[in-house]
Amino acid sequence: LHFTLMVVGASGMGKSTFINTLCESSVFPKTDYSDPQKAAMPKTLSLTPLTVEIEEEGQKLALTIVDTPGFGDNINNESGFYDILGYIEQQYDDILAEESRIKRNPKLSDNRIHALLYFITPTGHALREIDIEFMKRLGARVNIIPIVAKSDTLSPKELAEFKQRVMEDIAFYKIPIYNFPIDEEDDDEETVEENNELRSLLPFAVIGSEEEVVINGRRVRCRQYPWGVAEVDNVQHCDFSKLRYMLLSSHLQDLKDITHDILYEQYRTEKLSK
Amino acid sequence: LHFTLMVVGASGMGKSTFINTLCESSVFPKTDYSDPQKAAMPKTLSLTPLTVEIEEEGQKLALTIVDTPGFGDNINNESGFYDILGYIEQQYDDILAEESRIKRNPKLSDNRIHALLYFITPTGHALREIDIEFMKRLGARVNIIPIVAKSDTLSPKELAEFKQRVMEDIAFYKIPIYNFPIDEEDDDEETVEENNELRSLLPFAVIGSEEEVVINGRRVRCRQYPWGVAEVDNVQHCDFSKLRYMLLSSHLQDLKDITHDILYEQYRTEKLSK
Ligand SMILES: Nc1nc2c(ncn2[C@@H]2O[C@H](COP(=O)(O)OP(=O)(O)O)[C@@H](O)[C@H]2O)c(=O)[nH]1
Ligand SMILES: Nc1nc2c(ncn2[C@@H]2O[C@H](COP(=O)(O)OP(=O)(O)O)[C@@H](O)[C@H]2O)c(=O)[nH]1
Repeated sequence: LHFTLMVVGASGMGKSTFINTLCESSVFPKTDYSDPQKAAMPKTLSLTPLTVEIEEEGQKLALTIVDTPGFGDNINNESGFYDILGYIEQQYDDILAEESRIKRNPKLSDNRIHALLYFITPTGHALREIDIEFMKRLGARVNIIPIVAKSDTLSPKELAEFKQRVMEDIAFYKIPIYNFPIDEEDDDEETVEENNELRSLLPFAVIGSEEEVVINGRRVRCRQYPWGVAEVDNVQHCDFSKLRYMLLSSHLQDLKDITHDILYEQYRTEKLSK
Repeated sequence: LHFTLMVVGASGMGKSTFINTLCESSVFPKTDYSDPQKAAMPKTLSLTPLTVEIEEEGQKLALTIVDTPGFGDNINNESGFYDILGYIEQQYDDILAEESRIKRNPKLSDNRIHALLYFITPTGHALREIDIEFMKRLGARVNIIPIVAKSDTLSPKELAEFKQRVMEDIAFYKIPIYNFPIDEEDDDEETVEENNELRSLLPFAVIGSEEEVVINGRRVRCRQYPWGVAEVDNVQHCDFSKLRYMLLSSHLQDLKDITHDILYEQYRTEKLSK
């Protein structure tokens, strides 16, 4: 079973930590920021997929992750959009080219992105221009799932208000995001309820951590502050566990189906009609 | 007694909250972000000074604050530099023009910026390109004091490492900042020690809050999380109280003297030599 995820957001939004938390292992090495010379130079986005084998509810899964370090980091961030959009469309082009071959290549791997996790900076205000632009431009090509990065920055009240304003912006600017579609005819009541609940949590508030502490005899992944311990898997603290279950279990197939049956087909039609 | 402060940093870095915390009252109204239409449009920086009368150790102080909402918020952030630098130099031009008048204007107010608090986004990595560029370009014109914004985002270990990397970047890129200068001859040992301690805290870690909670009978300014309470005035939690004392008490005069005797004179010489 395969699944491909892309993570996008400014540097330092906890994307690498999130991936390691998701995979429950140090998949992404921490970038070395100790050399002043390289840390701050404008970089072109390096988009390199990394595949990890993980197990989810007894099922082996080959999870491919494409990290996009530093989107929005530069003084002028125009080029970042094209790097990412270009990468996504390149994967569609590869499939399109393969479809048209007489002699098929059985070894061809499908690297299309099934979900793009967009890490929103937790300002406490609303979406910024760059967030709106990015999600609008890419929402037609890939399933976008908006995430509140480092959500332990926000108090419960600030988080609830921030989520609400982000969703109002998404509606106002008609930003296409993955919205847990329900099939009125096919889906049973439990599925409808589950989808409604997930949709009500958007954007998902994430806390990531590779550090563990023993609390009441349990090993708990968390961030330790002088004033307390923020727990990754505690639903009172953030939505990480619900997001993980959704991505790697309950909604994995739907995200893949939408990518193949709708987003890829849309791209193919537009490209072949030119 | 007068003092003028400027705050610079991305939107949502807690600048307005910091000002209100500093003045111990709601000086800056919270921007209304509930209208999606205005929240995300690229704005030119609106630089409007606001004067508040506060009392510091029995001394009345007219504190003028220039907020610069949203530096670094746009997709392309080049213009922000010029807005801020232009404002600072305009205040020098006003003094220069006044100096050359035959008939003095006794009502002229001196709006020169005595300290610029630069709010660094707490990424946990190092300075970003925009931070380096900004502080390098403005450091020759104004006393820059680097701040770790929303420092409750970082664990104690992350904060210590982040501070260290920021100071290494500042040294590497030769970024001029206010560095608590000591006069080897004039200053007594206590002053030398105080300055060394303040310099060792750079960049100052700030937590801001207008909310109060009663803890053990004391009223405490803090941020309340499900996992604990981060306190503004607790030196184990952040450097806010030391920064406040430094700015409004112990180093206020030095910041004004440097602005007038060194930075303004430098500008005047460069301008008149053209
Ligand atoms: N407050 C907070 N900090 C986090 C979180 N996740 C990671 N960090 C810290 O933020 C810093 C940057 O994380 P990193 O994963 O390297 O970010 P990336 O640049 O987006 O990949 C590190 O110091 C992390 O320990 C989180 O959920 N909350
Ligand atoms: N985590 C954290 N949040 C803060 C802090 N100070 C302010 N905030 C919150 O951050 C959000 C933006 O603050 P604001 O002062 O409006 O930021 P500004 O846009 O820079 O003026 C609000 O939800 C504040 O309550 C802080 O020290 N730490």
